[in-house]
Amino acid sequence: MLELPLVKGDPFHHVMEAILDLSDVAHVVCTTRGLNLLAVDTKHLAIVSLLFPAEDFKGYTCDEYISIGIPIRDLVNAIRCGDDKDTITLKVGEENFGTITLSFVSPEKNTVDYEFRLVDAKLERFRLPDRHFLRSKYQGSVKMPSVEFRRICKCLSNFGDEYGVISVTDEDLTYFAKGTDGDVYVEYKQQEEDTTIFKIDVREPVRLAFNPKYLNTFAKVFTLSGQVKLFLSKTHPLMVECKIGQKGRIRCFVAPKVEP
Amino acid sequence: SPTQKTLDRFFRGH
Repeated sequence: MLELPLVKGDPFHHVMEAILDLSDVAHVVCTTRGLNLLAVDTKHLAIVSLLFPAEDFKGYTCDEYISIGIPIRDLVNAIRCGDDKDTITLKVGEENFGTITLSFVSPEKNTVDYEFRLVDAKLERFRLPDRHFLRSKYQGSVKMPSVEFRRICKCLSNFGDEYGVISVTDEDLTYFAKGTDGDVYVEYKQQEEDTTIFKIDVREPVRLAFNPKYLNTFAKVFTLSGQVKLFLSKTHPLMVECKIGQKGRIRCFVAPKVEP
Repeated sequence: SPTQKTLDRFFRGH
């Protein structure tokens, strides 16, 4: 049995809204320890992974291992219909396994229940590379304010949705996007005095081409946290990470684009 | 729907 309390505008809802146009299904694994969500875009170029430990989820109840495929559009449509003040609970029970119930309770105790079919109740358990593996593959990381990151992603995506480049050296971080009528460059210099807000950490310079559309999609999710951290590799997907709550985190991966 | 193979391929890089 699973009971997942949700609030309109909470990180879970935010992630669902963000990946609405990228993927049809969110693969969710719940255990007594917490929730893991994984969604892959239809072209297999971007992945979002969300980890919510049970202690960060007030009212979270799960007494067994549950692996479900949630139809993202159905869930988002239902949440959008709810009121901001409603208490929302996502339920998967033993009797109705194969369906999901989303219950909305207003402050006046009026209720609305949505019931929809899970995409696939018996999904395989996905394994993402662990933190140590990932760290060994990345030659550089950059910590920066998430609001600033979102602004850049929006700017790059507006300019050129298809081709962008992130370059990092121990002195600066640059973003570049190629548009149809011109190019855009954004440059950040490492400030020696204050590394709490912006910090570059590189073993060797990295240059990575990517599709700005995906980063722009994910960037709004990262504003749930004050800081965002980018991990760059010459050969592996770009990873962007932010912390949610005490121990939760969101990670997005964007496949590198082969340079034209 | 993705499979573990899709994910492995994704993370293996290019």
